Amino acid sequence: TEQPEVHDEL
Amino acid sequence: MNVFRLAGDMTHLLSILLLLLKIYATKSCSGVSRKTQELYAIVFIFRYLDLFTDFISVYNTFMKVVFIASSLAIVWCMRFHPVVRRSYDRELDTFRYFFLVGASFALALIWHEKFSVQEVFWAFSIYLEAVAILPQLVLLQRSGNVDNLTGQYVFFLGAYRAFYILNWIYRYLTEPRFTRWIAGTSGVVQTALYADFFYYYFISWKNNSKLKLPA
Repeated sequence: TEQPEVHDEL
Repeated sequence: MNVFRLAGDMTHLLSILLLLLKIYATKSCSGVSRKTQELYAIVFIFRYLDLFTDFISVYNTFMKVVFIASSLAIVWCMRFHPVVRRSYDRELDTFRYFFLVGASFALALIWHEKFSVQEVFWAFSIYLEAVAILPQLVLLQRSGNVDNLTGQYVFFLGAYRAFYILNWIYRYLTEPRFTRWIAGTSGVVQTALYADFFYYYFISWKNNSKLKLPA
């Protein structure tokens, strides 16, 4: 399964 | 980090500083929606739960702390500051904002990147931010006259979203497999909500006159 990307934006 | 995202973050920061400046310099929060400010405080607290789990950069952490602290400070001033609270336009700020919170949370339960507490709250904060300006826009429309600092506050808040859209376009074009469906869609909705306000802001700017919104 695909993990969500890290939220690198504010 | 690209120039559009930096510009977005800086206009966002500037908007908050303008609001704090208005409240401190005039000791008044007239024209400012406390409901919108409370929604922003909720948005930042629930979005930045990852402060404790993911480290992105010093910049990222610093900005998150600033956004949470400043939004709480504004809400505190409007609720408890002995002078500032008296200028709150309570009778104009009647938007039923619990509806926005409930609808955003329901949508987050349906549409999220992963079904986990943190991811659902993250999506919730994105949806809530998209509509959090509504009580403020309704208040401005009702009061008709908009003072300069409040007008600039809303303008820079809208500019921040517009820059983020440019940032997503830029990242989509330059980064392989870059997609931001949830943030992107919400960001477009959020920016669209400002369209009317922007129109009247530019008219008043062009005519060098005071910003007035039609009743």
